[in-house]
Amino acid sequence: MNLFRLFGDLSHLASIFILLHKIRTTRSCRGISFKTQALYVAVFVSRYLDILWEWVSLYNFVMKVFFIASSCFILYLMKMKYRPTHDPSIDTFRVEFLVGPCALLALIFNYKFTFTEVLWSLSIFLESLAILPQLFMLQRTGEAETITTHYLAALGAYRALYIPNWIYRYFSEGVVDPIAVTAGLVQTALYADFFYVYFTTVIQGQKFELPA
Amino acid sequence: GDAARAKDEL
Repeated sequence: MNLFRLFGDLSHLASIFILLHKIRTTRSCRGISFKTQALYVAVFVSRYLDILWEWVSLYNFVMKVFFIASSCFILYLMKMKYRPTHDPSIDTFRVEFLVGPCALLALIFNYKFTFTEVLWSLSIFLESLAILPQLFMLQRTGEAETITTHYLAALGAYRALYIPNWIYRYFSEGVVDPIAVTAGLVQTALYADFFYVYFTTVIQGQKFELPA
Repeated sequence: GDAARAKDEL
């Protein structure tokens, strides 16, 4: 464990708490893409189900349980408790265009052609693109609540911090995980535009608004 | 370096 990864994971944790806080305080899931949240459930369940047969560490176990449970809980909040506050008419990204190609990529690029390893690859590829419905929705509405942008910033920072972690591990341990690295770079790049607007508006105390 | 999946990463 190095500090980049630790802060990356903490940033991921923070993003979940920010999202829960946003839903609870505004009593609404307005501005949050259900499709993105559903993809995260698929990502975490497919990747972290290995807690059932693989023991890495207490840290690893607790985090995995947390991410599976919290993503499911958020989906429950959106689908049941705050259902009327979710507007499917602006959450229109075609998720099937992501899942198909990701499944194909997972079948081609994996470390072993077994069910669980292909599933792991799929979760990595899917995670890198899971934010797209959310960013698409943001693009459509052209603005976002400040708390929602903090959620996205924390989520984006998580994978961005994994990049120096991989560089560090390459030099200190001599290992490289090309599948995770490639997908991680793509995932981080997708946030570039968001981060630009975030730093030039929200951090300066202005409202997050995309140019028309 | 070796190409492998980092099992300890989240």
